[in-house]
Amino acid sequence: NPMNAFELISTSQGLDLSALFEEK
Amino acid sequence: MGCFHSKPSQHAAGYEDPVALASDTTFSVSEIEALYELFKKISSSVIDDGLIHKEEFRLALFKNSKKENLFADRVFDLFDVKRNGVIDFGEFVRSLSVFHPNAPLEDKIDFAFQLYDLRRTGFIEREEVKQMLIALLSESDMKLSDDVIETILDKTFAEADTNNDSRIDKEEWQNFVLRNPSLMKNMTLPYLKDITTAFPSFVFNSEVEDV
Repeated sequence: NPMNAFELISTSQGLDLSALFEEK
Repeated sequence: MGCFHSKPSQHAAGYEDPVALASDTTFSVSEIEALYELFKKISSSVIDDGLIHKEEFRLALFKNSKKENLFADRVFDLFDVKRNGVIDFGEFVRSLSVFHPNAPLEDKIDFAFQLYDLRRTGFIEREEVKQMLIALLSESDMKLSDDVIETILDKTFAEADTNNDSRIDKEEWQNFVLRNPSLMKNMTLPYLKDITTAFPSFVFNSEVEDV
């Protein structure tokens, strides 16, 4: 049951900008 | 709404008046000042020049300034509206504003479209989606054969590309996303609602007085 391509793409770490807000 | 005036100050190149930025974005003046605390941290992590370079963006996202990632680079390029290789404070705030929980869904859909339109042709082409899938697989442990990738592309385009021209135009993208709202999940950052709590030191550095 293949997923839709954009569902897969949207899991990229590079698209998760919440990391910008992590303690530096 | 309060009435604000800014105290004169010395800032790094690329700084923009929080009052002006607040009138252009979803953020309040205090939230923009809190974002400036974050911006200062990121923009001084490799080269302390008040601008975010690609290495600094990667460092903030991955804790590694050399880690190449197609999607992080695309996000960087979209934040870099002036296309001069760096993100200044105004670009940072205006772009992040799209990720605010209160930002219009239409802006989020539009940003994601630009993100995935790798060649900036005004269409998301099948080849681009394939390139992004391969990039995603290379950053994870997932292994998929070319046949499986083609099947995923067939299924995706059968659903999204309603006029069957092997590319997704803006209208098709909007309709597709409205049918698949989970695709917009990473276009909203709940952190942006609590940014003044996350960076309380903005109060001590505030240059704007509410009068």
